[in-house]
Amino acid sequence: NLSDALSNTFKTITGKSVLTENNIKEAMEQVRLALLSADVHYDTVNDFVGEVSRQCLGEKVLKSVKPSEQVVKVVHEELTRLMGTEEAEVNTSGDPAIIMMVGLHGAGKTTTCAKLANYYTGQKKKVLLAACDVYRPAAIDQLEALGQSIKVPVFSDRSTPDVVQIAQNALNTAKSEGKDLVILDMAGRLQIDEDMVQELIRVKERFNPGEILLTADSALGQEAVSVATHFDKALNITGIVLTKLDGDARGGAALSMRKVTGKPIKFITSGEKVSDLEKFRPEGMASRILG
Amino acid sequence: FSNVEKWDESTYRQLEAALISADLGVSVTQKIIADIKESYAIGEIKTSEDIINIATSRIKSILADDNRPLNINTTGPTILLMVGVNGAGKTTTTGKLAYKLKQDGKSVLLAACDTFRAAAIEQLKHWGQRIDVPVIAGKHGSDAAAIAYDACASAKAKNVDYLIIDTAGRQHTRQDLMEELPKILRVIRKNFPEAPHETILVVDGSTGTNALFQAREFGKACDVTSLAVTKLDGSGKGGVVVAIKDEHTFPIHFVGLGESPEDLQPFDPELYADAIFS
Ligand SMILES: Nc1nc2c(ncn2[C@@H]2O[C@H](COP(=O)(O)OP(=O)(O)OP(=O)(O)O)[C@@H](O)[C@H]2O)c(=O)[nH]1
Ligand SMILES: Nc1nc2c(ncn2[C@@H]2O[C@H](COP(=O)(O)OP(=O)(O)OP(=O)(O)O)[C@@H](O)[C@H]2O)c(=O)[nH]1
Ligand SMILES: [Mg+2]
Ligand SMILES: [Mg+2]
Repeated sequence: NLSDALSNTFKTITGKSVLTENNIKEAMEQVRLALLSADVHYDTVNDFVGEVSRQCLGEKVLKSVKPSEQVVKVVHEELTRLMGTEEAEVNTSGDPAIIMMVGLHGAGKTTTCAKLANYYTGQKKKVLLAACDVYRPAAIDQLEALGQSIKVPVFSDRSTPDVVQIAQNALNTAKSEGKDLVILDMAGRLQIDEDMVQELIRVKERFNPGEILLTADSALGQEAVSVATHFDKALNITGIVLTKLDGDARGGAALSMRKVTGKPIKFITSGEKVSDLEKFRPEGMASRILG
Repeated sequence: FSNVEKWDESTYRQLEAALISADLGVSVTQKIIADIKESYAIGEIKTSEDIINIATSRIKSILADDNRPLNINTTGPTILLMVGVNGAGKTTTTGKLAYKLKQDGKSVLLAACDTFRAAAIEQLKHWGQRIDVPVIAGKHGSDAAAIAYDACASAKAKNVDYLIIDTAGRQHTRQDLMEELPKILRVIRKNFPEAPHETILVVDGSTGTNALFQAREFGKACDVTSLAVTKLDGSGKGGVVVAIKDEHTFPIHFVGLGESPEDLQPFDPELYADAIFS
């Protein structure tokens, strides 16, 4: 792991020295490899290492701390800082508030819709789920089954492929029934599929959701930057949800997406149960990425 | 990229960037670069060569190694078991594969052994109806192994050419879920001792290095014999399979290129390697 690799790099440095350019260079190569192994994007890693390198240079090597530990501390702090310093707010204002879930196929949108519905029901909000995935076989059945299991109503309409119309009717229903929050479950799509991205833009422009959450699998690889950039440019996403953290992916995609969009990670999910949803904690993610 | 006589550290850095960006991962990228440096040092590489061409041919040979065809049962139904992490594309690939086999004139039966996830059974049944293939299914929440047993018995009785068993997505970190897999294998073998004829690990083409861990752990739990890579119609290059192939000998049989029944192609190591650098 990184600590051991750095211990090796610094084994000849004593408490009297200052971290020099040369020993920093070697240490940074270890940091670079550690982050790449965690699936952080190639360019993101270079930017990060450049920044951490600057912070380490000239740091006095403290007598009581191993230089390797000092570097790990700088890296960890910078990672945590990049992940986001305070707990991200979720915009639940609106009559009703609207959360729109977008992302690649299989990322966990539908499941997360149910988890969010359950979360906000627990906060005494009246929630309506809206089945806007008209493409995937049994997607509507899936959201309806999830809704039933948490006793949250689901608006669906199998008679039309018009997603904007379904969303409109869901909102009309929500208004007439005094709902506080509508969660739109959108179909999975490739960030490079212009027609499908256009569908999201139409929904956004018509209903102006207070939250547009990019749902991403924590095992996402180097495509994280392309995925996040495309969705963000098209929709100006308000946040990111990272899923499947119960797996052992280091989750470097989180750093890449956060760095390239500047948008906060708002929630993480770590299992298939409805309760497996938490507010995002930057510190935990930094440790995970570092391995 | 430059010819060998002008290769220097920046050439290798550029190659590294290309390979890492294609999700080959640090380990196999370093290995490929070290191999190329070694060949160059012992004079194996001509000075007129392009480093990209060299790297492409190295990758092709890793991918083409052990790429045997699908293992077909000659004395009864061929049983294919689909496994993998959540959302990888198992159910969709099951449908596409069934469609392709049907187009090839084979009789196919499907087994809905994801008895856990909401509407998983409905999803496979929907596929079955769409491509006109029967689906053996039970109630939501029933024992997946019991459904697998019934499906095998049915496949035997009807003497179908293929039975494809779809299972629930699971993270390899969940020991309890991974233990269900050998149980399903045991139950299949009651009717077909030689089965599954292929245990296909379905991997999402946009996954990073975690796919290598998936291959290792699923390999241990249920002896994976084949790989299918999905969602390669996306921007991902699926380079992680180079790392998987470098470490394991099982072949890559199929690639998924979309959500429709016909969006399944046989794996072609040449095209795959070329696409990494395109
Ligand atoms: N282990 C685990 N599985 C999850 C998590 N979140 C979602 N899943 C599973 O991932 C799979 C895909 O989830 P879905 O909710 O269907 O994903 P989706 O983004 O709606 O998929 P599409 O609509 O096809 O794009 C399902 O098996 C879910 O149960 C998680 O945090 N951990
Ligand atoms: N674009 C594209 N989408 C795909 C491909 N294969 C599967 N999908 C989509 O990926 C999503 C998940 O597919 P599923 O077949 O449900 O995946 P799964 O592995 O069975 O998921 P779980 O059973 O929940 O673990 C669906 O939206 C599919 O349509 C592919 O090759 N290309
Ligand atoms: Mg969905
Ligand atoms: Mg499935």
